[in-house]
Amino acid sequence: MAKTLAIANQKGGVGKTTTAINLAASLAKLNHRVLLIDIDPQANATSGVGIQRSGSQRTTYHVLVLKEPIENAILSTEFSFDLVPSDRHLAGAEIEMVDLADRELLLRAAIAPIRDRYDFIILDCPPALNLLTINGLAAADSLLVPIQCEYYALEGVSELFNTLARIRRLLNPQLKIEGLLLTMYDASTNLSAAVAADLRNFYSSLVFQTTIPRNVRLAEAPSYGKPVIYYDQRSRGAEAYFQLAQEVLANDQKT
Amino acid sequence: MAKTLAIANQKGGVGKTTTAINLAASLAKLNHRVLLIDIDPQANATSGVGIQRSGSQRTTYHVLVLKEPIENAILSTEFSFDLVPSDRHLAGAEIEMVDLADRELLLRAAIAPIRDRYDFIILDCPPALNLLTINGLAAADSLLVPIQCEYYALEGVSELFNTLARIRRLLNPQLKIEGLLLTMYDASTNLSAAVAADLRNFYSSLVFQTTIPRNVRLAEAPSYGKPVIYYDQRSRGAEAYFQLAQEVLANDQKT
Ligand SMILES: Nc1ncnc2c1ncn2[C@@H]1O[C@H](COP(=O)(O)OP(=O)(O)OP(=O)(O)O)[C@@H](O)[C@H]1O
Ligand SMILES: Nc1ncnc2c1ncn2[C@@H]1O[C@H](COP(=O)(O)OP(=O)(O)OP(=O)(O)O)[C@@H](O)[C@H]1O
Ligand SMILES: [Mg+2]
Ligand SMILES: [Mg+2]
Repeated sequence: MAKTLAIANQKGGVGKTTTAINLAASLAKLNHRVLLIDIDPQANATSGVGIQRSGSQRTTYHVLVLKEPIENAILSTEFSFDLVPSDRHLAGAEIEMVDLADRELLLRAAIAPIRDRYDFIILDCPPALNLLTINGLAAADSLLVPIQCEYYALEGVSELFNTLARIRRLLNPQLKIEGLLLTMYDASTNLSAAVAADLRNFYSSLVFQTTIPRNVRLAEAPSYGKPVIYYDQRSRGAEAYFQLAQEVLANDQKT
Repeated sequence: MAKTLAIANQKGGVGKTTTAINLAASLAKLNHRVLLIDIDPQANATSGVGIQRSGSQRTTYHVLVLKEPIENAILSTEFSFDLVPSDRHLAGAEIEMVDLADRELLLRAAIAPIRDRYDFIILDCPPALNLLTINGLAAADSLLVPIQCEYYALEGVSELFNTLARIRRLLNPQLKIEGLLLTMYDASTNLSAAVAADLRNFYSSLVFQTTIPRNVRLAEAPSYGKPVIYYDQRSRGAEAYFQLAQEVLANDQKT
């Protein structure tokens, strides 16, 4: 039975997509069966693995709003993991889904028939606590929160935890926190160190041991449509995400 | 009559809030009357100028959803410009506003009575092409698009222009493009130079001459609740935003 991980944080640009793609690629490299689902209308997780938009391709829009079976939308990538791509029509989904029954549970219902085909299902969420992200949280077993080591990102965490408590109460009682992941850590600035220290003091064991450094190879890789371990395997970014995958697996054994 | 500038880009973390705050502060420093309106539920423009949440304070939530007069929500800051703060209840506004008549024009109607009190009104938009951002675009005279010099940010621009064309056709025929602003430019990486060159080639005179460098003082300033010109006036970040304000003023004279 797949473990479903939602990668979410309403703060923009904190490394959600970069984490979703590179964690998926690293887990697949370690021989796990992985499905990456892009529920962000920006479709960065889709283009970041080299999938170009094509008219006939089914996407998360068709799955969530038009209720087509998710099997029709699954693509295999060159990186040993599968992808359900997104497309920009999803931007209108918020308004189109408002009147549907069980509008928060559409993704969970769509994933149910295929969960036993994978070990991990990873959901890349948009930068908002909107209906798409709520669908992701309602469908997930646990939440992985990328947090940039900067001030605004620190501020948003308590709001995310408020939302989490609401989701647990109303939609998904088993939803746990997989962990808080420090991203874009820049050792040359006091700011990163100060924010990281704050987060570790405040949230202690919820924070992953693995910290993702700011590393330009992570920002270059998507322009080649590749996860960083296929773009520059020896880079600090690739090593950090590989280490994260191992930490996620080790935690998985414990529960 | 105030010129209303929407600072928008659905890509997260590209420097929208940083641009909104520091452009407002620089224009005010040059003796213009400025109002900053925060329409992002994250309320980063609010905390970035040192305003803490308080129960009795009116916000853009009260103005847009409860239709209270905007005058009740205007605060003066210590930095010679005024602010309409946001609050997290705005996150639910998307669903609460869907059934209101003229739901896309709520902000434009709210701003109309106070436009002659200011020279510039600056709108900080959330990272989505949702009803809040559409309200911002419908209320604006022009759109300023911060673009991080990285791959995903480049991808989102054409989608934003599609939305812009739709807004112009349906809601706001006079909406112009103030300019594309290159942000977080890191001279030490090829990536920044390559993306900047792409943008200048493709969009040519739409791109501001001023480029905002990656500068840690810009990321530190919000944790002190100050615009960067009040935190470290001689920093490259402060100088760049001051230069941007002068360029916006020079363009304004031309039209
Ligand atoms: N550790 C890192 N080092 C350097 N650059 C990074 C790192 N992680 C992500 N980036 C780059 O920073 C930008 C933001 O990252 P990303 O797009 O993954 O964030 P996001 O949270 O998914 O954004 P959004 O909120 O728009 O969905 C991207 O251009 C990405 O390539
Ligand atoms: N030129 C810069 N140099 C260094 N850091 C910057 C710069 N501009 C912005 N930052 C920092 O980068 C992060 C993202 O910027 P900001 O929050 O302004 O982007 P945004 O587009 O408003 O994000 P969101 O999409 O969440 O609204 C913040 O932590 C900010 O302090
Ligand atoms: Mg993303
Ligand atoms: Mg912002």
